Order: sequence, then structure tokens, then C-alpha cells
Amino acid sequence: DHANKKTYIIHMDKSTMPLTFTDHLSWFDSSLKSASPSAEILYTYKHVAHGFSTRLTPEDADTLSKQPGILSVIPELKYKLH
Amino acid sequence: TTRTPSFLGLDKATTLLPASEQQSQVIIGVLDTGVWPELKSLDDTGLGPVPSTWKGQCEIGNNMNSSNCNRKLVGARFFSKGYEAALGPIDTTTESKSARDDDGHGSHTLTTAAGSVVPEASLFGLASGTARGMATQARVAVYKVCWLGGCFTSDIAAGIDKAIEDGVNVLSMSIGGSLMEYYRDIIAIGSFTATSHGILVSTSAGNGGPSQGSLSNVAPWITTVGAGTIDRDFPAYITLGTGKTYTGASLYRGKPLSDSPLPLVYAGNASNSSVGYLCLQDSLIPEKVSGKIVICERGGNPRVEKGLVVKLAGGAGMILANSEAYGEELVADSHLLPAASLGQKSSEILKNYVSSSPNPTAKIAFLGTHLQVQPSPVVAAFSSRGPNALTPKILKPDLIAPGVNILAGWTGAVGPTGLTVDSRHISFNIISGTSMSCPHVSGLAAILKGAHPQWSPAAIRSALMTTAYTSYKNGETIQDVSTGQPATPFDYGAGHVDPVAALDPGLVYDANVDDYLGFFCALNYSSFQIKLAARRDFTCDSKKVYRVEDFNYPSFAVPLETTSGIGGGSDAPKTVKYSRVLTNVGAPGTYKASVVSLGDLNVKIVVEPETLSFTELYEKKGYMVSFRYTSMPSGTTSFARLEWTDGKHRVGSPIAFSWT
Repeated sequence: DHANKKTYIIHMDKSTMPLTFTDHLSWFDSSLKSASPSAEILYTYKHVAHGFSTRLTPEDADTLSKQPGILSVIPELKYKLH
Repeated sequence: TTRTPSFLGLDKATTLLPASEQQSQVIIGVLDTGVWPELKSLDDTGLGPVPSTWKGQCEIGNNMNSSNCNRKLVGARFFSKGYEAALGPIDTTTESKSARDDDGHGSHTLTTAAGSVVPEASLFGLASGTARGMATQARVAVYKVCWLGGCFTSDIAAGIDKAIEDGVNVLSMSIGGSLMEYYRDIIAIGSFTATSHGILVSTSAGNGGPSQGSLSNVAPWITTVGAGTIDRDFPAYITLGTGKTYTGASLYRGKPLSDSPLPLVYAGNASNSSVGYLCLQDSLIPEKVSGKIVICERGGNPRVEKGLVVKLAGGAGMILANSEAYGEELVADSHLLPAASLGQKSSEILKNYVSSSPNPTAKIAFLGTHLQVQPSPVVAAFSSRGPNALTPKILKPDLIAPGVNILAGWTGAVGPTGLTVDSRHISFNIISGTSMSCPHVSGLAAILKGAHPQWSPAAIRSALMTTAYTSYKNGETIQDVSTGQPATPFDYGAGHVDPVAALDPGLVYDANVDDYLGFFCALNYSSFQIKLAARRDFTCDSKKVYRVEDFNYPSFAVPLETTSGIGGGSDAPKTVKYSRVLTNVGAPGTYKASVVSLGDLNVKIVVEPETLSFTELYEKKGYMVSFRYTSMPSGTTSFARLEWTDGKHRVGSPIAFSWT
């Protein structure tokens, strides 16, 4: 399962958060759980992006990308020291 | 660092330098491998209270606690969730799950930017002197996002996010990935938000040189820094059995080789591997190298690892031969055995000697530190080069700064080679890379921020660029070490940084978030793509004409059309126009434009108006530059320089033409 999962950075559209949510974190979590019930949020981002990072299978990432409010699901990359 | 402050003129008394109290209000955030907090370079003696706006923290972790921070090192955070999610839990026996630096790179970059003054610094007596960062009074905060297994973008994003929230003023990132659209590149995205918060983001250009179009971090809101040499080297003499001596470079300070010549062997002839000449791990045949000096070719694996491979195979010494790609660049390393690097021309002679002589021999002698080396600076071969493959109308790198053989602070966790077997403990190490030039500019930007707190990141970057120099005192253009020929703006951007001149640039090319949004429109980004890159809803005005040509950048990159083959193109001259806006940040004055061609110029350049008069501080005046050109074969390049001067200030911009 670990080998099949990758980390993704998810950008969400702040303006589309349903009124039923009182805070962004619960909205992020709900969106994530609807695509992958066992997935956990690694980080939430406030400034760089309105969103979070998580581990997903490619299939779950695809499902998540189709959820309302999701702007993008970008696979994590490894950068190098120069 | 030793030597680079004087090389940059920071030791000269100048009334332009900000008072220490102003500089100490500036906080530089460094995203890297962490910090070794016990370094003397982080001594906070004489520094006043931490700015009240600062929200950072010294996070407790493995081998690190809150008392490791002080008035110099004001914050230390670590971001490992992405790393651990990808590679499993951190093994705390080999790596600190904290901001402590287990690598050395982070301590080096951080102390280069803002280390305190440390007298009598050296690496085994080499590069000795008083070490200091560029902004000695500025504060530093470390954000550890790079681990022994690499730097993961989820961690980098978290680090940038927190640095913005903590309140850094300058963000220094000597890291990069492959080139991709701005809305997919986490450094570009994060830097956009940082810049919109007034934070200057300085990044390394990459070490992909001398290949053309090898840049990282090309977003126009980022300051992209290439690398040059300083007037210091570490020569080693390599004397062949023929009696001829060639000069290389080395930081080796252990037991010297005997005075007697030793047998010399080419690694490619002492290996069963088809790439044995690279001295990769376990590739050498011990019987063929034992007691000999081995010639290894540069590339493929770390330079110091080649020395270790030779040592483990029983070799007595190593000569690291440059290929054509590296030219005459001599990057010195503190090898574990007597070893020296050698330029391409000498390396060819050595290899010919080995192949033609029945009993080739050599000696290596190490000469220590040499100063006042000329010409300097020269563009490092490894420094990534333009043109900018993502946005050809933005010239990158922005400028160059010292990045070769830089002495700065080091971790206590590993020796100078960074190899596991290297048990030597040091406080300072000498290393090279655009990683080293980036924090020089970060520290210099902090000095400018201290002197001019109200300046935007774009204004500070502009001041650094327009005052950069492109020629030596004798008037000759800065050289490219990979060719030995004059370098071009694709190599050095606006030139080599001159911080004292940057403090009083006269005029600046300013830009704000609206300009960057207009830049996205000029790239034909959709509102969706802009939202990803800039984190805001923005729709380009369909009635407005957006052009990258009019984006207020301090340099000019002008891609031009070429003929499409016989009968396929027109030879009639064409004209392209670029516009810019200058902001007065000095006294009232009248500036006159002049254009100088660098070599053969195939373009007619007209600046309108030719003079600009400023009567008030922060007054803005626009101008237009027309480039009239005829078609040239694809790949042709041509260069010029536009300067505005009032007799006191010289506001210079490089112009790079490329026919594509």
C-alpha cells in the first residue's frame, strides 16, 4: 500500500467552501475522506496555497481531483540542493 | 565567509551601509538542511532584542532544544512529514529529527548570509581570516526542509508557508528542481506569496552549466543567482616525469606525498568497467592502482568520492581531470588522500603522457592559499546558463555572486567531504555551487532592506542588478571559465553583484503584485492557472494588451525571428518594442540613456526618450526601446547594454538577443 501511494499537494478553492463547514480544516478533511477514507493530512497550507498535502494512490488522487472545490492535485517532487 | 566580504567591498568604510540597528531588524529565513547551532558564527553578542513582530520559534527536536536559539538564530523549525511519508521514519541514529544540520550545507548557506564575525577562521589553515556573513547584524531563522534523502516539495511548501507566517524579510533557498510552469512549481508558487508579503526571495540558479538553457528558479518575482569565482585559489603543482609542471587546485592538507615521483595510471586503464575512468565505487582494480597516482575523469559521481575510491583501492594519490564541459575550472576539494583537480588542457597533456610513456610518473605538491588571483571574478563552469527555457523574454540568471571555494560554517556531524568515512571535525568548510552564491545575495539584500526598509523586493533586486558590473578594471568583459572567452548576459545576467553601489542605485525598476498578475496575462494564463500560481482570483482584462515585453524587469531578453529557410522568410527588417518604467530613489536629476554593444551587434537599438528628468523621490518615468533587426540563422546571439546615467549613478541593463 505504501509503495502504491504518493504524496500530493492539493490546492483548494477557498471561495467554494460550503457554509456547512465552520473551518477550512474540517472542509479539507471531509474532501479528502470522501476520496480516501483512510488518508491523513500531512500539512495544511495557509499562505503558499489554500490547501494541504496527503498520501494517496493514483486512483484516489484522481477521485479527489474531481471533488468540488479542488483546484489541483499536484504530485510531490524531490528537489535538490545546489 | 572569509575573503568574499572584502572582494565585495563590504570592508570599505561607507556612509551608505545601514546602521547595525537598522540591519538587525531584518530577518533572513533559510530553507535548507538545518543549522549547527553551536557555531561561533551564530554568536549573538551585541545584538539587541529580537524584533517584536517576529513570530518564529525554536522547535524542540532530536538533539535540539529551545535554548539553541538566541538573538542571532531567532528561529529553527523542521519539516519532515513529506520526507517520512515517502521514505519511512527518520532513523535518529543517523539523522536528527530536528532543525539540527546533519549535512553541512544549511550551516554553510546560513552563515554566508548572516553569520557573526569570527576571527581566525580557516579549514585546516586554508582560506584563513576573519569569517563573517554578508549581513552580520541581521537575524537568521532556519527552516529545515532538506534531509539526507532529499528535499520534498510538501516539506518545502510547509517551510515557505511558516516562514511567511513567522515574518521573515528575506528568504534564501539554495534548492531547485526541474523547470516547469509557474503554477506547478512549488518554489515559484510559494515565492509569489512571499513576494506579495514584501519578502525578497533569493534562489540559486542551479549547477547545470555550462550547458545552455540549464536554469532553475526562473520566476520573475524571484532573484536568481549564478556563481562566479573570487580572487583566491588553492593551487597544487603536478609535476610529470618529463619535468613539466601543471597547476591544479586542492584543499588536501594531510600527510603529503613523498618527494619522489610515483607511478601514474589512467583510471580507465585500471578498471574492467566501461566507465572506469570516472572512478565510480568499486570500479578500480587494486593491483593496477596500488601505490600509484590515479587520473580520474570529472563527472558521474561526487569528486571527493573519486578520491575515496582511489584510496580504498590502494592508490597513493588522485588527479581529477576536467573534461571539455568543465574547461579550466578548478574546484578544490578537501580529499581524504593527496589529490588535485586539473583543467581540461593540462588533463589532456597528462592523459597523452600516460598513454605514450612506458613508465609514466608524477608528483603532487600542495601550495596552500593564494590571494589576489586575476582575472576575478570569472563565471563558474557549473553555474547554470540562460536562455530562460520557460519564459525566453525574461533574462535569467539575474546576476552572479561568489560561489566557488567559499569558506563558511559547517556542521559538527560530518567531515569536510561529507563522506561517511570522513571523521574530521571542522567548524568551517570550503565548498562550491550556486548554493553558495545565493546566500551571498540574500545577505546583501538584507543589507539593502535594512538601509531602505520601504523598498519592495523588486526594487531591492533592481538595485542589485542595475549596479552589477560586467567588466574588470581594465575594461575587459568578465570571462567564462568554461571557455576562457568573455562571458555573456546568458552567463552572468546583469553582472557581478556590487553591494556598495546597490545601496545607492539612483533609479530602480519597481514591480508589484499587479505587475506579476499582468505578467501571467501576458503568458496567456487562464484565471484558473493564475489562481494556482498567485492564490487569488484574477481575470485578465480583455481590453488590455498584456506583453512580457512591457513587464518592468531590470534586464532585457529579446528572442527574435529567424528565416524559415530558402524562400521561407523575409529579409525585410523587423522591429520589436519593449517598455520600462524607472522610479527615482535618489536625488532629483536628469538621466541620459546610452547603448553599448557587446561584440558584433546585428540590431539597431533606439531608446525614447533619450533623457529622463526626475524632480521628486519615487517619481516614475517610462521609456521605450525599439530593436530593429534582420533575420539571422537560428542560434545566433547578440548582446548589448543599456545604461541610464546622471553622471553619478549608472543604471545598467543587459540586453540579450537570440534568434530562434
